Amino acid sequence: CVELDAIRKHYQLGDETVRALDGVDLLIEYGEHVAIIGPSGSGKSTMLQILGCLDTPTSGVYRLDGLDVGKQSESQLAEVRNSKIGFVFQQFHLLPRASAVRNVELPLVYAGLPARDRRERAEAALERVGLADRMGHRPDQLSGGQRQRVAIARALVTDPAMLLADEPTGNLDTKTGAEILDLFDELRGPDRALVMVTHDEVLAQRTQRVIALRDGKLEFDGSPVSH
Amino acid sequence: CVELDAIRKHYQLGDETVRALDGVDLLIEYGEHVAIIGPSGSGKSTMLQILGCLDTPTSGVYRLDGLDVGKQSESQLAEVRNSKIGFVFQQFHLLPRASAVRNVELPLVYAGLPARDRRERAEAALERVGLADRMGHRPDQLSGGQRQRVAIARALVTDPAMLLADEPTGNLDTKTGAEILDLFDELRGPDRALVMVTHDEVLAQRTQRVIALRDGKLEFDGSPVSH
Ligand SMILES: Nc1ncnc2c1ncn2[C@@H]1O[C@H](COP(=O)(O)OP(=O)(O)OP(=O)(O)O)[C@@H](O)[C@H]1O
Ligand SMILES: Nc1ncnc2c1ncn2[C@@H]1O[C@H](COP(=O)(O)OP(=O)(O)OP(=O)(O)O)[C@@H](O)[C@H]1O
Ligand SMILES: [Mg+2]
Ligand SMILES: [Mg+2]
Repeated sequence: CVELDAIRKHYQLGDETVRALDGVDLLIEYGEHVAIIGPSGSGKSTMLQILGCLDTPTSGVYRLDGLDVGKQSESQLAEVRNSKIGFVFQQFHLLPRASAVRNVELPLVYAGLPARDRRERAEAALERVGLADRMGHRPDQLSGGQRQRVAIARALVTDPAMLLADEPTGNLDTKTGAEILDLFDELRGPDRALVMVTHDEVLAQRTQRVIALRDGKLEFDGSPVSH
Repeated sequence: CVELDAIRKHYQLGDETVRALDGVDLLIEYGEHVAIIGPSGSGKSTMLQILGCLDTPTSGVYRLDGLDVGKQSESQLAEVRNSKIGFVFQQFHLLPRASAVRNVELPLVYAGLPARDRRERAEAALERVGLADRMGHRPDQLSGGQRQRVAIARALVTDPAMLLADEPTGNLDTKTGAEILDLFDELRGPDRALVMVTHDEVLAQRTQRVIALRDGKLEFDGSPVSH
């Protein structure tokens, strides 16, 4: 499970202090599907990056499965990310010179899978997101929503214990977005967690728990029905 | 006004032909606010890039204010883009090493405005999109929705005759997105046109005309009420 304890993230720009996160406490158990909502600039991506071991807080403790993440070396963190976490970035971060299928294979390279298994799993992941006919395309030969789906496929291909998705349907039409959410619904399980940042309140309603951020603080944490 | 005449855009990848646009006829007059909708990969961004003189069709004619765009030189096209068009890209394309305000000033540099006027107008544009307190931040010091709003401010700062916006609210929460649309509504006028690609059917309903694409072809072109 995942625990944020008094987490702060501050940036110093000249004599201005930007409080991206300003004292956040949060506990997420495996088996949960959680939506994080909030205005633009409220700290959602910052929180997700900390959960994904991609950024370190200014103060406070992040414990992942009992491990104090702040005390791990960079190589230990890389190991945690590759073995436990799948991350869909708000701006995708695909390798520009690699095809869709090679982009999706990348986490499996780290996992040490042989080439044939990697190719098979990457192709299956791309089929699941509706990109069977785009596997050889590079990112600049794809539409915005197709790139987003390659990023989703890459995050799913290792079947991670924790899937962190930053606005995963932001570039998708309603129908394609709904297919992605159906796909996420299949990821339920006692040893799987999904944390999804979304502006789409309809999406947030589909989860069992909604966390609302405002100005770097938690404003709400509970069931969507009571929101 | 803007006229697409039998427009096709094909890509050749090996022995595969991708028909991004496959025979599109379209006429848009000044004074119109138009939404372009359609599934991911249906050709929306491709169409918008052609309208913005940023890409050339494989066949067919694009006439902008009577001018055959395909017959213009690159410098003539740059002149048309800078003097008549404001473009909000689906992936923003901000200068990574420049601050928000300098990014927004850039079109005014091309327009030959003196430094003080540029700064004043760029700051005003950033205030209009709610970023008064982020003017000195570089793109990597901004959230996804803040970058999107810098891209919007940059497109608006020259008060262009034709505003082309590719998913301008895709990274914005409902409230911030609505403020942007209110801002776009103020751009109405007999000599102003807005063409907005959006996945948000609520947004599409706010325009007077909806154009639906599917597989590179027009599927619908008319009033949203009858959709
Ligand atoms: N350089 C290219 N080479 C080959 N195919 C391309 C290239 N650029 C775009 N395409 C294809 O053209 C089609 C249309 O792309 P476009 O970006 O216009 O779609 P879109 O409607 O904007 O989609 P989205 O809603 O996902 O942004 C897509 O199927 C895409 O894969
Ligand atoms: N490197 C940085 N330096 C200074 N301020 C930063 C930096 N990175 C982010 N910020 C600020 O931190 C705040 C939170 O950013 P974050 O990306 O977490 O917001 P968000 O909730 O994901 O927003 P959006 O919905 O627009 O994506 C923003 O106001 C942003 O300007
Ligand atoms: Mg964000
Ligand atoms: Mg697009």
